[in-house]
Amino acid sequence: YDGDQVLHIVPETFQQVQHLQHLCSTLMLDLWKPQLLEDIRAGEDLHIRVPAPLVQEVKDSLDQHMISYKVLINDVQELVDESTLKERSQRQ
Amino acid sequence: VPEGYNYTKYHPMEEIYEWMTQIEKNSELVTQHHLGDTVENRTIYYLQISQPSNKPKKIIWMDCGIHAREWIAPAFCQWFVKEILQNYESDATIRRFLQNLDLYVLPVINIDGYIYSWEAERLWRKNRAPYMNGTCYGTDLNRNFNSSWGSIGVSFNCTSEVFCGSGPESEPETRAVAQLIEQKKSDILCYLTVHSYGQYILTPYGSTTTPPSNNEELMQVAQKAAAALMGKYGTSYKVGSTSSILYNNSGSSRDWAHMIGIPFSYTFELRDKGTYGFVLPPDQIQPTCEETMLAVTTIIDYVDQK
Repeated sequence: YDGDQVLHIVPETFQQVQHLQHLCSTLMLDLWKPQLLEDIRAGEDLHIRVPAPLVQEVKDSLDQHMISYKVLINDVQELVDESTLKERSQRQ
Repeated sequence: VPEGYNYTKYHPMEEIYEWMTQIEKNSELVTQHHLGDTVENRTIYYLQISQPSNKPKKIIWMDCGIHAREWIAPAFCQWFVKEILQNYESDATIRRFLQNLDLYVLPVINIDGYIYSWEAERLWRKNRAPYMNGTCYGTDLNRNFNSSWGSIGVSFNCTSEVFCGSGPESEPETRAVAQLIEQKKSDILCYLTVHSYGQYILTPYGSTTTPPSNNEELMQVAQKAAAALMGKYGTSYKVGSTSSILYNNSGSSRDWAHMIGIPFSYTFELRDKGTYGFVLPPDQIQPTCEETMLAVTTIIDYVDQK
């Protein structure tokens, strides 16, 4: 999960919803909330994990379609390490 | 409660197994029982917290860890057991409800998935059942129960995170829970299932917007728990049916439990609202568990009083 990001998006229009559904399905992004493409709705929160190699492509696409987003988690691996590495060293 | 177990960190499955054994050895209140086996043949145990008594008692069921990556859920189930055992003599509420109720706690349902999330893929969600000749793995156990199975909010594609399995209760983990609950359903008053994020107390149903017959009371009790959370911790939990405030899903254990006649059935989505999602840091375990404890005991207390 090195460099993977979790983005928070609230689509405003039906067109934005359609674009997000297309983006998530073609790039096979990990939907955290909601869990199904058809549950992405205008005015509702969308949390998606974007693999590091796709982060720029996804952000460019969102910008092109005037879809605003916020980075919820900047680097998923950092968070994962925080819980598991500490555990391992404590156990040792 | 055995000393030396750290409830403010996450534990791999081998340590949770060991913890269950230690808990049973060290408390007269707790017994460990075999529930069933997983796809990969691991044993699923649940803990029964029961104050010795001559009178018949009703049951509260709580399960955690149906989705492997939601590590805070098993952490909460362990916290819950610890709190009950540490405080049942001093806390009047716990002491009172233990006179009438037995607590059945299943710390991790999806054991194979949980282990896989520790060893291979932290964000793994489903169980580890092989499909399509082992080309894809995993059924979402919370879409596999026999409650409008496969009708909405699921996928029939085994690569999907919400793959509902090949049929209702196709997975041994689901069957293990369903068999015990079926056997005991006339005594079970409340079914609680704990998930990871969103700050919700969800009521049945996810598969239809038609409310259950006791919807008013279900909502009232959940709102009481949410109000307790707001009053003590300032945390704002949203209460409502899954289909109306979150999204549609079928085959969930919450819907199934209510459909077979268990009157109070809730899903808890715990305190993180997306800041950390499924990777809640260990320093968030304690505050999350403290507030969830209040919400859960509020519900149990209501059920007991009733």
